[in-house]
Amino acid sequence: EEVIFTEHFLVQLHEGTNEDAHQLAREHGFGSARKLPFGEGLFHFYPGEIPKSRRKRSLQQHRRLAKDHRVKNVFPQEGFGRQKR
Amino acid sequence: GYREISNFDVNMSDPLFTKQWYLINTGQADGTPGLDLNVAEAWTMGFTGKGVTIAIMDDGIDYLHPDLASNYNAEASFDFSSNDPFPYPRYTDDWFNSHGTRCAGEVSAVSNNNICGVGVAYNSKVAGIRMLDQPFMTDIIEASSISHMPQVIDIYSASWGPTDDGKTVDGPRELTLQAMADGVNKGRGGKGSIYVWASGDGGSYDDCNCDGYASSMWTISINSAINDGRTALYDESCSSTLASTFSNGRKRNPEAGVATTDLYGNCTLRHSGTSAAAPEAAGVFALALEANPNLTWRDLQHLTVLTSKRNKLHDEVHQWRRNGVGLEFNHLFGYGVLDAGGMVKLAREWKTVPERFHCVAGSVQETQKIQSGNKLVLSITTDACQGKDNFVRYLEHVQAVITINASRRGDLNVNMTSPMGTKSILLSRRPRDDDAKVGFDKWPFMTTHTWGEDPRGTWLLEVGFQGEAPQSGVLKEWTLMLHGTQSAPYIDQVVRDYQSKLAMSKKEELEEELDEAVERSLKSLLSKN
Repeated sequence: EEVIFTEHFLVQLHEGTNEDAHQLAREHGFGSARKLPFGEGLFHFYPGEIPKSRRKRSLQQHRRLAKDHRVKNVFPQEGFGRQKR
Repeated sequence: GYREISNFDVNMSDPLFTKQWYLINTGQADGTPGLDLNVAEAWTMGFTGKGVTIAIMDDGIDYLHPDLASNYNAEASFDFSSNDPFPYPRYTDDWFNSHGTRCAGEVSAVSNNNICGVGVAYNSKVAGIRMLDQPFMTDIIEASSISHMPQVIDIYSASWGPTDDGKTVDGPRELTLQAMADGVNKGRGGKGSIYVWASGDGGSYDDCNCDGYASSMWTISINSAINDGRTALYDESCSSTLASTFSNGRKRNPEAGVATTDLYGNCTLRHSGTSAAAPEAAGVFALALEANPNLTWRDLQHLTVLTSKRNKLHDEVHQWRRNGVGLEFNHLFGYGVLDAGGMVKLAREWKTVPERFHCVAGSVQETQKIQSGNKLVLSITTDACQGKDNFVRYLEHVQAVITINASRRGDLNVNMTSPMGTKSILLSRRPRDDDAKVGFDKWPFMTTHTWGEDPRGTWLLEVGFQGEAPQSGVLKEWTLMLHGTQSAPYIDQVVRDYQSKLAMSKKEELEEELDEAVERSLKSLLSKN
């Protein structure tokens, strides 16, 4: 199946509050970030505008995030289909 | 299951209440009287969902709707599609954005306000989680939704999933699985979040065991029955379905659908299909949680098994059968249709079931060939980890983790038989599934049909092909995983109805405990001599 790339990222920070994550997300061109209620230091970095599906992986954004000293791990999110029943 | 409607004093002024046959079925819309969720009995006992919050994970809720507004829990709501706290439905490409609003009405529509009808749990709170309306789904949006405020939200209702086209095999990804595990372990102060899932609408061409959400042990998967007790056209074969609701009318009667709230303050008589199954069930579970807020996620599954009824549910293809401990089940309906009255009565005095254990009963890892016309039969003989800390004596869920490839995946049939002789169809034929590459990779097929059984002995797995053209395949793994309790789950429960499934199960447990005690004594005596 064709892979759908998105502008959503799971980002694990070494440490940091919601405010720090929001700041980091803005610095990297995201709309904002939201902490996940489970896991340690996990944040959802999401785009500022209406999300679009992409044919190509956003490598530049990924690389920049991964190189940031505040970031432990970055996981780009693939898109997939879910249907209303 | 027939009861006199007049026994219950239910007076509702809402204009669509008399159309809501799934609440009280007096024979409306060519239905069969008595085929309903028996909510009147629960309401008469005073349980209407007070103090319980149900989240609808869908395309949002019209929270300004006058039949929903006063029951709307704004604090527990969020829009993960647009990243704001206001999950109001938005325009979508297909113009169908009333799905969540309809579900919300089935759970929590306000009673006696002269608007639309009433919800199953009309004094409960409903939260909106909008998460379906971006051009794609992501693991992180699902995980965020399913783990949203687990100390405030009691029940999460989902009427969506992987495409039910009869050829998709898909389920929750890693983060969502982690979120669900976190929810059942830590949600509701450790009693566990309740996830209710509509089991799918792919019909006889599909199998809900290929939907990893519906077939998860952590979700209560609900099927749909129609107002005269027959199966809905879209019902999927499924060994992981636990129970059913009345949520669809088959006949060409405009009033045979489900009456509920609709977008922009409207009402509808036409909500039907499997999507109504999950919210109706969530409403019934809300009544049970009000009756006993201490119920854990597993307690609710036990209560569902014990109180769901065969009633007049009829399936022409799959007969009703009894499992090894006498519990009657059907391959579409699970243990039957939910009975709200029965559930709250039992819930009130329910004592939390004993601790759950997990045992890997065995695994076949050698590659096995499968050919058309030559069924592969494998066996695993297990002591169910007896003598170890994780011994499982009374089954809840059983998983068969299978890796298999075939020249045509859709022609594969997989059946599993327990040591007590209960046969579950883990995978039925899916004629539209022509996959020849992916197969099933460590896919956790699940059955609820062996509930309460003793897992010790020999389990059989039968794998074959069904279809016109000859096919071949390879099974690479079958790992059998048992989940359940060491001690009898019902032995401490209070029996009020001696004809009930609880009474039967408790009697069975007592006899088995006695037999085993006698056996132990004899062995001890013999060894001394």
